[in-house]
Amino acid sequence: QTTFEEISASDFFYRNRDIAGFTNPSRAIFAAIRELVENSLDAAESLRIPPDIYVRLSYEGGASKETQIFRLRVEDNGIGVLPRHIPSAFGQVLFGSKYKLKQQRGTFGLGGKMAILYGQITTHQPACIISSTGMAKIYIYKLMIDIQRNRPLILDRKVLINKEQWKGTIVEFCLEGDYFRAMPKILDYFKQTAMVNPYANLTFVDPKGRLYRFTRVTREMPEPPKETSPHPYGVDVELLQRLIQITPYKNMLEFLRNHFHRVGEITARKFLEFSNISPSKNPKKLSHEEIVKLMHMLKRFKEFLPPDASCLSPLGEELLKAGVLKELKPEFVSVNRRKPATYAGHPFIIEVGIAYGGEIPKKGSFMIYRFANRIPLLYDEASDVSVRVINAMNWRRYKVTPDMPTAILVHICSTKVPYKTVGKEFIADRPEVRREIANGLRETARQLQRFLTRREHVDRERKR
Amino acid sequence: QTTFEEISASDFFYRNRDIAGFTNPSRAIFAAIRELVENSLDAAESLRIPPDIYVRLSYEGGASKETQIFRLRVEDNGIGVLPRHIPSAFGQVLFGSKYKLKQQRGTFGLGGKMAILYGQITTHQPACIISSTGMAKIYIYKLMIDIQRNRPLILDRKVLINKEQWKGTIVEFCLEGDYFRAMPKILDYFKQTAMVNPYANLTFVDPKGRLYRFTRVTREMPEPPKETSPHPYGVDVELLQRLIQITPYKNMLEFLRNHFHRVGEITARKFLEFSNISPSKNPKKLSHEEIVKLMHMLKRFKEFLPPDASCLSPLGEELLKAGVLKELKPEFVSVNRRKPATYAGHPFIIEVGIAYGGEIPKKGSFMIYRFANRIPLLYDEASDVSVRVINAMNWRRYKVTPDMPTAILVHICSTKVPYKTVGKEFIADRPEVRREIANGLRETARQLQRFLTRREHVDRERKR
Ligand SMILES: Nc1ncnc2c1ncn2[C@@H]1O[C@H](COP(=O)(O)OP(=O)(O)OP(=O)(O)O)[C@@H](O)[C@H]1O
Ligand SMILES: Nc1ncnc2c1ncn2[C@@H]1O[C@H](COP(=O)(O)OP(=O)(O)OP(=O)(O)O)[C@@H](O)[C@H]1O
Ligand SMILES: [Mg+2]
Ligand SMILES: [Mg+2]
Repeated sequence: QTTFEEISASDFFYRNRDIAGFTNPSRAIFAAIRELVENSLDAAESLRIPPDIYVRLSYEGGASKETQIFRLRVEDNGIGVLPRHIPSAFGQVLFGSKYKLKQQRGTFGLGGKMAILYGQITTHQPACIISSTGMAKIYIYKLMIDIQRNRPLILDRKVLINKEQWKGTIVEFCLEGDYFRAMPKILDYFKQTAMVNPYANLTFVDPKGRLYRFTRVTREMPEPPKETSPHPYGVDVELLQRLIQITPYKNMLEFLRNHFHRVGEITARKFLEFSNISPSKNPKKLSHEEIVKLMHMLKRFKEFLPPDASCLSPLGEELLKAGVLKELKPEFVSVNRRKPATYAGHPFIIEVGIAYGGEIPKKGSFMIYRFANRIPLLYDEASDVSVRVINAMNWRRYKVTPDMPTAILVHICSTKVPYKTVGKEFIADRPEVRREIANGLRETARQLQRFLTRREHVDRERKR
Repeated sequence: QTTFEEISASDFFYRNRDIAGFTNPSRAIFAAIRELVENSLDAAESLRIPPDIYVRLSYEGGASKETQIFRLRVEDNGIGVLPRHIPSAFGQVLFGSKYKLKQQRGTFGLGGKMAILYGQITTHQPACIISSTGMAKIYIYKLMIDIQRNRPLILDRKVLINKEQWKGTIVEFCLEGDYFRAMPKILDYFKQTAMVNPYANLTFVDPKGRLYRFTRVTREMPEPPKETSPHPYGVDVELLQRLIQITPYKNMLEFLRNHFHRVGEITARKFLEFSNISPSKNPKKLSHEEIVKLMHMLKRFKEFLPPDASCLSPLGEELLKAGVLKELKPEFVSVNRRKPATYAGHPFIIEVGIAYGGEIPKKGSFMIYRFANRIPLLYDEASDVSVRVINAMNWRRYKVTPDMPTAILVHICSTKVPYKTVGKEFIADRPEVRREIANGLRETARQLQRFLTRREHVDRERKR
């Protein structure tokens, strides 16, 4: 007889943790660090505070021939977490504050918990969360995850007086992993994070006690991203039903104006006329067929304004150039920021940079740096859309060849980065994204070609 | 103030449906068909019945410039689903019968529901499930998924007398998609499924009413896979705790012998001596530290028997050769089945085939066919571990070049296929898997080289 089972979301990601990026002991250390650092960066940026993040990975004991037990501690000066939210924020999978339509690093409600879960299943030790929102108290929780029920288990709870009005969060737990194999990637991660977040202080103390400091070069924060509404082109029936269910508006005109991105009164009236829907119709009175028709009309109507990327916060050409100059010290750098575009109704901006010569090593192939919402992506390069574009491009027509000392940078920011995997390893091959990256690369390649041609002339002149 | 939300598993996969393979309108049609066909194949094989699967995709109406509304109906002669399980099996994400340690196509408890969910959010129509386990009644359910609560909504339920003692399942729903772009991949999918499942009858009627029949070439079913126990090398603390919680055994000797793969009395006693644990110790009395120590000892003990692949059901050299000859009609074919190996305690078997000449087209690059647990994998080739191995291999030393008319087949069967994505698109680059594929390819490449060399001699002789 067939026996059926239901499993919780945490059980699903426990059983399939390589789908969440925790593939092996060395990647697990990397994944744990990156998930916590990204949470801390989001936390500080949500208050427009220049982030101060301190990461310490210390040696706790041996485990096997290739793995050791480490204690990971990440401390930040971010917004903190209220005590009533701490257990679920760190102990319940698919729980978080980033389920909004807004450019942030976090998006799944899963990352921090996966790190804690991995620590728990390899060391059976609880995680310790210390946090304060700057109020009178500091809260200390010791918790584990009940993986089968997807629920936090609070082992201990303490309250301290917040004498110095500290604000921030400290996450600490033990995990088993292979640091020494992961080390190059972890140091790369910090280096590249510093490159695209130059307003952040990052400190990393590794198991050998070595201190790596990435000091901020500016306290100036970029324009923060804003939460936005869904764009009509990205709509499906489920989304419409949810909007209809929660809307306080009693007519279609107000419904459209208030729930959709860049739909003003004029556009709304034109659309309602186009779709033959009365402006005074109550959205809650739409029948099922009318909802489906509304969805098709929203996709078919050609006069909706394209998504406005003012809700996004790109790096900016200044910052990208400065980061490249500082980290790669090239002879030449050219950056190009594409106009905002969309995929599936989500606005996104592609920024591309090409750097040549100077301290960039000749490697036989381009050095490729990929970023999404200011997160460096360091694994599975071959699968990423930008690498596919780079490989498909005819570089020779720009007189550029892979054996030249060249580095290419691609950054995408969006309200929803089209990650292909839960582990945020690479970007899916979406045609709209591919097109923007290709155009950006052509533009910067053209600039590089111009530089190389000029330099060739200068050299020839010198030889005469 | 930071607002937190929890979302259900179905809401997570609705918001991130491209992570589950439903990336765009053409891939969605492909994904829906493949998820349902794989469910039907599993259902028939679980009873060792040669599968009869009938798939009809019919045109329902227009939707947009590039997409149409289709009705998809998949009918099988499998084991059927009991009425009390139908609503959750088809309407609750992370619910299923395949959460066991057994080689099956299904593994996540998600695929069928994603197809139904996608249909629902594009057409707002319910799904119809008709099933009988061969008993006196046939049950007809009309249901939708409450995506926010991850629960089935039963709209209608009928019971019919099962006069002809029919056994099987019919799943039918509407969805919007781009069939014409998906068509080549869908036909490929049926063709390759028939190739590695030659005991199955597959019938596909497309929207234009064209009939594609893939008739079985044998009624003989392969040895079925068996459910097995976890291997000591794949153990973590959570798994140990769950076993300890459910075990009826009151001493460590019985606990080890009964819950672990290929651990007999002698091995168990040796292990307990090695780890300094008393054979009569009650597993439920182990302290937390002792559980962690037990896990490390299980990984460190060198005398556990390697996983026994008798629980697996590989294609077999006969079948693989016959499938290749029938579908590709080559001049030469060589197959190689590797010995069983393991990754993370999971047994797996790699089977490789190389085919040359005959009707294989010269394409400038190898034609690559990838399979996992008898499922053809048709997307994201570049990311797959087998393609990485193929690209990294030095083919010239076997006198084989990509411009030759050559096809390469790789099949992996395992109690847990290391898919990198929830959409089962490609296999993760696990070192143990990579090694077996590389060895298999070298062996078959050697055979091909021998054939080409002999043929070259014959040609030279003929010219004299
Ligand atoms: N250092 C921190 N400071 C403040 N809030 C935090 C911190 N770390 C986690 N949180 C809160 O806990 C929630 C859950 O974090 P988690 O990493 O599990 O998911 P996420 O960041 O929302 O999404 P993702 O899975 O993409 O990382 C966050 O949404 C955030 O509200
Ligand atoms: N045609 C069918 N015949 C019999 N049982 C079925 C059929 N289709 C689905 N089921 C049952 O419904 C369950 C859920 O199917 P679903 O496709 O959602 O998940 P799964 O097959 O278990 O895993 P995966 O997500 O990997 O496909 C299956 O485990 C199976 O028990
Ligand atoms: Mg996070
Ligand atoms: Mg399935």
